[in-house]
Amino acid sequence: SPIPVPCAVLVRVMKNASTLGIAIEGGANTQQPLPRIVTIQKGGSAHTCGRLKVGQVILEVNGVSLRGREHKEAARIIAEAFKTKEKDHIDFLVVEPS
Amino acid sequence: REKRLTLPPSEITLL
Repeated sequence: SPIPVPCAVLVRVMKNASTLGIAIEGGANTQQPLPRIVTIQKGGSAHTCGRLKVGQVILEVNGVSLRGREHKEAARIIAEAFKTKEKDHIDFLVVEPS
Repeated sequence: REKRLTLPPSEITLL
């Protein structure tokens, strides 16, 4: 995005558990237009990483923007990023809650 | 603002 985003942070989550372990809400055409993390499950890769937090909004997954994506599509992009064996990690661009 | 009020809440997906 050409628009500067305050406090955007790149977080690399290694796939070191059998699940990613986050719950998200939001997507295009909902009250929360970009996916927001609502739960981090203990024992999942995200929890082990330690840098993803409840309340963060996900802007990009492996460089793919989630802007304009409906909830199911955003969830599919994240799920496929976790499932693919091409990478041993997922890069999340997230924004801290303001 | 009015548009925002008409938008539905999102479902939640566990990943």
